Amino acid sequence: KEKHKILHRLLQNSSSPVDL
Amino acid sequence: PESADLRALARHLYESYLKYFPLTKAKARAILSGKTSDSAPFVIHDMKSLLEGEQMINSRQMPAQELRRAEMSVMHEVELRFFHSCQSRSAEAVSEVTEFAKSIPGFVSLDLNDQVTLLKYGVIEVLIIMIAPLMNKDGTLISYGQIFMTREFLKSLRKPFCEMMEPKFEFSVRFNALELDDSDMALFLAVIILSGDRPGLLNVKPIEDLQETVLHALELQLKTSHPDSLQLFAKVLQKMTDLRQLVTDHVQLIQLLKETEVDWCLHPLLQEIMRDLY
Repeated sequence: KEKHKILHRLLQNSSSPVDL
Repeated sequence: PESADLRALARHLYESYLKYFPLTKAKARAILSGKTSDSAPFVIHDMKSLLEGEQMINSRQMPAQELRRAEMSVMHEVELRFFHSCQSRSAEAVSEVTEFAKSIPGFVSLDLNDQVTLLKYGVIEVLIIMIAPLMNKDGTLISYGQIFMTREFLKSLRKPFCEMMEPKFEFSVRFNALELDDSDMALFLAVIILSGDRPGLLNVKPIEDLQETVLHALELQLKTSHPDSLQLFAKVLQKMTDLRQLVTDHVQLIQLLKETEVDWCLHPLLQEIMRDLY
């Protein structure tokens, strides 16, 4: 899970913009 | 009734495609053929026009001071800066593809780890497909269609930068010959994302079931909207084999950049995707 932190975040956050 | 469901699925995916992807094939083709009321794209064909165009590429994030520094810096850094902005756009595009994937009916009900795996392995393939409509044999649109960068210019960059886009141009010319429209593209992208043979998937069956349905919708749509294009469905699916090779080569080039360019740093999201990919 740690290896794909941002992907996890993108998948779980709906609509709220993720800081890329 | 079944074909009505498949049509509804196709319509749904087309709508989310329009919602999440800022530059459609229809718009890109209009820009490339000059059939749009918007002004023609700025053409980057050499280092001088790249420096001028950089202002446009980075207009959303580059403050004036940065810009002056950019103008003063040596040519050697231009490629690195340009590819840095390519990376930012790619990371943004990954999040657009993620939102599109989440809109595929059933996708968010899959095991979360499998969702990650599908995106990790699918997203570069999807991006290569999505860049195809932005390309013609002479160059490619970038920056949401504001800029046209010539193929010759990309080929003239120093190694290995010059090797990055040429295989995508070759693929795009062949892929564009199939003349898919945006609604066909939406279904094809969903098919790619829902590939049940990605390494490390935990629960393959539900992914294959979802893909099966989207494949049916794609087959039906291609038969209806391209009745004269023989074997189009088979030809589209064949492109998936080419894509895997393109991604493998792309990741190798990025690896090479990491080793040879001291100032190279890969965007953290792209790092996640490319680490241990193939």
